[in-house]
Amino acid sequence: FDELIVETGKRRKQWPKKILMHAIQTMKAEQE
Amino acid sequence: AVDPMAYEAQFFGFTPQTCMLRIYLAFQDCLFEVMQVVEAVILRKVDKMPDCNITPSQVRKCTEEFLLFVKDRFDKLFDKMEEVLLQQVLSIPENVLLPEDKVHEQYPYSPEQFRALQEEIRQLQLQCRAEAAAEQALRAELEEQKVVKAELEKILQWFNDLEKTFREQGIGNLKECLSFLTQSSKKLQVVMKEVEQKSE
Amino acid sequence: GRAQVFTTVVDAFLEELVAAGSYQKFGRCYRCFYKLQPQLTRSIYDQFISQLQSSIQEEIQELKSEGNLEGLFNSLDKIVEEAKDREGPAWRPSGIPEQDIHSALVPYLLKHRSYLRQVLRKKEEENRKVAESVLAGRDKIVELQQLIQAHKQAWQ
Repeated sequence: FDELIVETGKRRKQWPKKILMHAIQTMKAEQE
Repeated sequence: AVDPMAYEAQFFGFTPQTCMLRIYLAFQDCLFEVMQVVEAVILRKVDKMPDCNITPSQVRKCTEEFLLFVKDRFDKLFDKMEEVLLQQVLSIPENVLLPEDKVHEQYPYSPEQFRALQEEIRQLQLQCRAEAAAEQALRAELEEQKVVKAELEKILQWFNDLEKTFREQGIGNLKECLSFLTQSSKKLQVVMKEVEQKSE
Repeated sequence: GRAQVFTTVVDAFLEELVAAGSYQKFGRCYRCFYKLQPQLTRSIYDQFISQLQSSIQEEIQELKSEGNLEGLFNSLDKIVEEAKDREGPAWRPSGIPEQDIHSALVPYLLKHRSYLRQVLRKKEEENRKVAESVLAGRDKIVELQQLIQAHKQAWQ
């Protein structure tokens, strides 16, 4: 449970930026 | 209910409880190790003492008695320490937002607002697409007009050239000229007829 | 700051632990040995206490460096200090990642929206101009056709 919490915390910290990058790439490709 | 302190875990990279457990185990290990050393020293001393009737099991009993007492105090004190550290050191106050979450403060969008924003973007994209199609259509028509206009101007030029030719030949107005020609041809026809009659 | 509180609390813990494991208690537990060697008992006890204190302090130092605790405490102090003026609870994860990620996307979506508006405005403006020239072109063609028609009639 503890590791899950830490892992989730890590993802919550790091993944938004990554997801944003992908979202931006998707939208740009769509725009093109 | 255990408070998972997930937000703290996001900041520290470990849960506060894990940290406290780590400290507890480390302290406990220290206590046990030192107690072992103490017992070993006493046993060694007892060995060297002549006529000493203390047995190792007695020493062990003493050690356990002392350790039990200290351990009990250890646990109580540690609980107290844990409570203070969890509340004052390893916790994030309610009003604090971590830097990586600043966007949630700057853009507190509800799901509805987010959906509306997405929909608005979708509409804009559709309008852009429509404008792009319109532009294509307009430019296609411009191209077509260019061709048509060139064709019509060619025809018009043709007319103008013809009239210019007449003018250059001193013929003046085409209409007058044609009517003159028509009259002259009629007169010629009349004259032709007279000549023929006369020749008969 | 937190680092200081952490150190103070651990020191207090250690102090109280030492106080709890007093020499009287030690002597009482090891009374059979104490009766024979009181002074030795004392010296063993003193070594026990100093060894316990130093090993616990070592453990703490190791923990601090291993977990970069001081650095974390200091940066958390700073973050807390910056949030000093904010009242009321700050945002917390809702537990629904899909929903939480929205806020990270919003800044870019807003930028994208203004970009699209700009592109659309520009495109509409361009198209308006092109449309004007199309209409002008149509008029011109009608005019040419009329001229040709006039010439044609004149001929006729």
